[in-house]
Amino acid sequence: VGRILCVVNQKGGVGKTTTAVNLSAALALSGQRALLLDMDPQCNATTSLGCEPTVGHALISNSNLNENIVDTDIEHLSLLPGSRTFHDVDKMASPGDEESQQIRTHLDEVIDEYDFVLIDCPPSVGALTQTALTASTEVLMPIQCEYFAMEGLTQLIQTIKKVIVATDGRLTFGGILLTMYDPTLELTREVDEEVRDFFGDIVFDSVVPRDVSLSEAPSHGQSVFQYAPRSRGAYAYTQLCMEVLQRD
Amino acid sequence: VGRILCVVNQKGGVGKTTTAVNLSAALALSGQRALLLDMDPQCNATTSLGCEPTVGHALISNSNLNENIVDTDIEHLSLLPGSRTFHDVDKMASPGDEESQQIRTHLDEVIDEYDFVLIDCPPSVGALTQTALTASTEVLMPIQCEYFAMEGLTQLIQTIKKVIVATDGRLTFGGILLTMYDPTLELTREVDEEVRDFFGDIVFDSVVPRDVSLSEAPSHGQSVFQYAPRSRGAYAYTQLCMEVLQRD
Ligand SMILES: Nc1ncnc2c1ncn2[C@@H]1O[C@H](COP(=O)(O)OP(=O)(O)OP(=O)(O)O)[C@@H](O)[C@H]1O
Ligand SMILES: Nc1ncnc2c1ncn2[C@@H]1O[C@H](COP(=O)(O)OP(=O)(O)OP(=O)(O)O)[C@@H](O)[C@H]1O
Ligand SMILES: [Mg+2]
Ligand SMILES: [Mg+2]
Repeated sequence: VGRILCVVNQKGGVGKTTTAVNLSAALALSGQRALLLDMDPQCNATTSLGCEPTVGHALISNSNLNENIVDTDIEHLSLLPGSRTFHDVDKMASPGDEESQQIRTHLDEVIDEYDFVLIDCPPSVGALTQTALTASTEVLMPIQCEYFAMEGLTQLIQTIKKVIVATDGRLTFGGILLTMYDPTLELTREVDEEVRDFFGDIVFDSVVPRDVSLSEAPSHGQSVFQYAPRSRGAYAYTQLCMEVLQRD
Repeated sequence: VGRILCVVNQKGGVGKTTTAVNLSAALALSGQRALLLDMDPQCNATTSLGCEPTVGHALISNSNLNENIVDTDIEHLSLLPGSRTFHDVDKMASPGDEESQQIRTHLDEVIDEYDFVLIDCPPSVGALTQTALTASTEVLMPIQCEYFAMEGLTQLIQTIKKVIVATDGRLTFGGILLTMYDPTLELTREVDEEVRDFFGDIVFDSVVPRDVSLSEAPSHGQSVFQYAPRSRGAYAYTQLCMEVLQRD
């Protein structure tokens, strides 16, 4: 059975989409069959790979998920596009109800065809994120090396713990990734120390430096590996990919 | 009557809190009586000024707002702290119902005592943001100079238009602020051109450059004016303050 990584953090702009897109691309390039699932109404993961958002979201429609999954320019990487109207689900769904059950049933239809599924979430702890957590096997949390990074974490960790209990331990805490890492800044060193003290081994050794190639690649509809394969951003996500594969 | 600025953008990490905190500080330093209202469950605006979040949010309690408003280290700047449990309101409230009516009534109690009220919103177009928009007189939208900046704007603009109609024009489109502006990057020049072509005069002439002082100041519980008064970040928010005062 595949590993389902839920990329979450309610703090905005920490690198959730950048991580979901580039890690799934790295996994596909290393030969894993990967599916990227866009559950953010902003649809940034979808457009990052040069694809179009759909009108309604496939996860809440009755058709088979396979009909809505599209290929990307990267071999072994498929995408389930996001939908801008998906935030309606946030209001309707609560993690225990029929909506999220339907999403889990949909995911179960396709899971066996992929080694990895990565879910990109919106910046919130609302129903969409909780539904995504309930459908996942591990949490991948990007943390930006900034002061606000540690602020709202307690709330998020409580939500994750709640889901871990509700799913009888099917969801585990996969890993924490430090992003926009600049070792010359004192703030980066402080966040690094605090996060590693608090979370220990689940923090990845790999860190993602601030690299303009990572913010330019989406405007070309490409992952960083196609846009700037020798960049520091590409190297960082390759290292992360190796670590994720080792942690199986 | 005072001006109520709602600082919104559902894209995360674009500089909403940094703008709400430092613009309200600049307005207070220029002699205006300013109130900063934290409606984000992350409570970043509250901790940026060295204050503590409250357990329940004052806007949805029955006590008088004045009892919950606190002073800050900056003369003429008051704060209504945020609450980490406030995201419950997001699920409960819908912009037309009793909850948001209560929030408007609360705001009406104190508005006359301030020249400016700035509301910091979470990264979403949900009920909290719509309630904040309904209570405001103008929208202030920070836009980060990155590719995703223009992506979800249509959704947000539709929401704003809906509220403008619902409030009979009480809400106006106050201004757009370009943040994390780096003129050496092509991406910044592209976003700058696209935003000014699309929105015209409502885009402020002042832009906020990327400046590490802006991300360090919150860890000292200070605005950029106390932490690094001669920094580029302090200069940029002073310029913005002058423009906001001129636009009355
Ligand atoms: N390591 C990096 N170096 C430089 N820029 C980066 C890096 N990671 C992300 N970015 C840029 O920073 C911005 C925020 O990143 P991204 O959109 O991936 O965060 P997010 O957590 O998905 O945001 P949201 O909360 O809105 O979903 C984007 O414009 C992205 O291109
Ligand atoms: N001009 C700037 N230069 C450097 N860093 C900045 C600048 N503006 C904001 N930051 C930093 O970038 C991060 C994101 O900014 P901020 O938290 O203000 O955005 P936000 O839109 O309020 O985020 P959220 O969507 O989570 O509410 C913060 O760590 C902040 O300190
Ligand atoms: Mg994202
Ligand atoms: Mg904020």
